Amino acid sequence: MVANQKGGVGKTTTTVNIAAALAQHGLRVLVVDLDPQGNASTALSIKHDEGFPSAYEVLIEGADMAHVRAECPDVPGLFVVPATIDLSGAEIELVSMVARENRLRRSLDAHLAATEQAGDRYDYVFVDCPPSLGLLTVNALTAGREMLIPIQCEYYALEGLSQLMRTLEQIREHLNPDLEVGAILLTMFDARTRLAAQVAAEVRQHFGAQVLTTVIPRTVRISEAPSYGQTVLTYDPGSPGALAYLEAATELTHQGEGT
Amino acid sequence: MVANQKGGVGKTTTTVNIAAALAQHGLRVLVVDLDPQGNASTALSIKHDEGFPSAYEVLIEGADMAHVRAECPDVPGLFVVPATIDLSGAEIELVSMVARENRLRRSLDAHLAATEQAGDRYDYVFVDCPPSLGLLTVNALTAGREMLIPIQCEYYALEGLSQLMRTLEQIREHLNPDLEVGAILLTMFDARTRLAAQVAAEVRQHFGAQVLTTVIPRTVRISEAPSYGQTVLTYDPGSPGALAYLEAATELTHQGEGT
Ligand SMILES: Nc1ncnc2c1ncn2[C@@H]1O[C@H](COP(=O)(O)OP(=O)(O)OP(=O)(O)O)[C@@H](O)[C@H]1O
Ligand SMILES: Nc1ncnc2c1ncn2[C@@H]1O[C@H](COP(=O)(O)OP(=O)(O)OP(=O)(O)O)[C@@H](O)[C@H]1O
Ligand SMILES: [Mg+2]
Ligand SMILES: [Mg+2]
Repeated sequence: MVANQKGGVGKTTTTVNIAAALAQHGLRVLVVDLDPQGNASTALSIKHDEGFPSAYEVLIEGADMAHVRAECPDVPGLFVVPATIDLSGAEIELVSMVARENRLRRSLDAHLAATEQAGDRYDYVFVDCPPSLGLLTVNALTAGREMLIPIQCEYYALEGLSQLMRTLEQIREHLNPDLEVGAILLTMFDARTRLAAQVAAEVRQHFGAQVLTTVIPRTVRISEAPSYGQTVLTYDPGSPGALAYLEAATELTHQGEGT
Repeated sequence: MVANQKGGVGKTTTTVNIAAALAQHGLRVLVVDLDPQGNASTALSIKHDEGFPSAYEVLIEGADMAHVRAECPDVPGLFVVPATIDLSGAEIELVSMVARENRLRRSLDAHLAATEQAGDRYDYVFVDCPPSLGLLTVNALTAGREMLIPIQCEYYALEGLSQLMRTLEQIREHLNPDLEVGAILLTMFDARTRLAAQVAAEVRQHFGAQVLTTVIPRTVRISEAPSYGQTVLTYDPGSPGALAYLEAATELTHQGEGT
């Protein structure tokens, strides 16, 4: 689950680039886009106009993920459950539903069981969360085993962490005792500023080994890629941004040896 | 109301720097921090630990803004209703309350009437919104007359606009017929990239005269200022970032001649 309620820290960029890096290594990867803005669906060139079958139908109507998912045209082996603007009404609709926090977990577990039986097991599942701690993010945290937390190397990034950790505790207590912090990834590191190095040092001091060694630099190529409906892995494979995400993906797989 | 559900586009940075620029010109300004992360409160050096009187008490318990507000130590004439982490529970609490969308409007109207009577009228009120279209942002849009929309000069920034406009229509229809788009401000413009110029051109084409002429550049000094509890106006007054925000504030006051 890629989550952080602070906005613009690189949740979507991390989701799509790590997922693409793993799929290029031959792994089968599923990305669930739970952000009504649908940025992950855009970056992976998945159609997600209003009314298109999406995560909304899965959460609210119990639709089968197999009927809603699409494969990324640029990266074989990378499947996406897209988000449409319909999802923006889902949080208010979910409030009065039964088992409102567990709807994603139920549909994901069913889909994972079905794909496993068919011999098409996924190696990794990523859920891209919106910048809030509402019912969409709660659904993601209830469905998953590990959180991947991108932290932008900027001052405000530190302020939101205690809120995120408190939410993690609440989810662990009431909804998902297995949930833990899998990894923290430092993003948008701008080597020109002292601030970035200070924030990075503070995060490492606070979270220790949970912080991946790889740091993602702030690069123009990373921010340009989505305007071509691509990840930076296919847009500019040899660039520092692509190499950093490849390294981070490799590090994650080694870390995950145990999960 | 400074709103845009896309995360990290410069809502808080715009709120605190425009408010400080106006207050330095001798105007009386109120900032209401409605983001549970409390970034605006941090940038203006206002205490906002858990349990401190804040926007939470105003919204949920009907507390008087006069008892909750504090004056910014660096900028006289700039008053702040801070946000604490308690606010993160407010959205769920508001769902089942009576007149849930109007609670900010009621308390703001009462406070504005009281300050006017006492001869301490505010010239401007800004509300910093969280990156979502939940009940906190709806409260802000119901209370205000004009939206100030920061748009980051990045590709994803364009995707969220149709959602924001749709929400504006709904608020206008059901809750606040006077609400309109006051101004759009282009932020984090990085002159090194073609992408920034393309996004800026597209926004101007789409929104025409509503887009301020002043564009805020991406600068390190702007992102460093909050780590000193300051706005860039006091942290580095002669810097390009501070000058850009001064210019934008001046432009806003001329635009607002009619409001
Ligand atoms: N390493 C990077 N270098 C340069 N730009 C980046 C980098 N990572 C992300 N960006 C850009 O920064 C912006 C914010 O990133 P992104 O949208 O991935 O964050 P997010 O956390 O998903 O935002 P939201 O909170 O709105 O969901 C985007 O325009 C993206 O293209
Ligand atoms: N013009 C700028 N130049 C450089 N950095 C900037 C600029 N404007 C904002 N920033 C930095 O970018 C980050 C995002 O800005 P900010 O927090 O103001 O956005 P926001 O829209 O309020 O985010 P959220 O959606 O989380 O509320 C912050 O770390 C801020 O310091
Ligand atoms: Mg995102
Ligand atoms: Mg903010």
